[in-house]
Amino acid sequence: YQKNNQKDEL
Amino acid sequence: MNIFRLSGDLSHLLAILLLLVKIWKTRSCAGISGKSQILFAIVYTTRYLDLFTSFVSVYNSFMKVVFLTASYGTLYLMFFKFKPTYDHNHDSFRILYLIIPSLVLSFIIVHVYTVMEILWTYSIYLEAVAIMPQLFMVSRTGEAETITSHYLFALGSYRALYILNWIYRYYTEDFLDMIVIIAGIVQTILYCDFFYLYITKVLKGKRLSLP
Repeated sequence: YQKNNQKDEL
Repeated sequence: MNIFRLSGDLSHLLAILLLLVKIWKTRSCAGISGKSQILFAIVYTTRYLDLFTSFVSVYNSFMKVVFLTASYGTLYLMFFKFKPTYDHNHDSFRILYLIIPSLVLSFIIVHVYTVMEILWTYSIYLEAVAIMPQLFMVSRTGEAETITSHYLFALGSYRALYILNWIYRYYTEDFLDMIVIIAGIVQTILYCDFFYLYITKVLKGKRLSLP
């Protein structure tokens, strides 16, 4: 699964 | 934000600025792959489209704008201002072999089927392999200027530091994104050979030349 829907990395 | 992520970003920033300063100071882009720089411009453009749709922090937006500006600035210096110094004979890697498969893969392995998400995923896959024309160029000419070596080391270190950041985030925030992690590992592995040469040669004051 993944929790990264707000891309807060560059 | 953690120390690994911050170090990664600063390393990335250092790499990009190092390249710009090198080209500007020496008035030459000899030894630099224009094709890798084109790929990086595509990477930043497709990834940072979210500048217009979502806001994370002033830091994030600022860095995105810097990366985009520096990337297009580098292209301008290479293909316009200092074009006569561009060594295109040695920059012969076929970038369509990277552009097309990355695009195909981003339609196959992607978290959500939206235009923004596919473009973001594409940027991740393309970034993983974008340095290949540059590494190919170094292997063809058999050498790299010391400043170019520093540039490559900083650029390679950035994703390696991000891997530490993802491990840290997995334990502290339960954050896990397999797409960036696998692509980041592939990206870092591509630099391993160069890292070895950098540590054994450049750090000992020698010029990076291949045997």
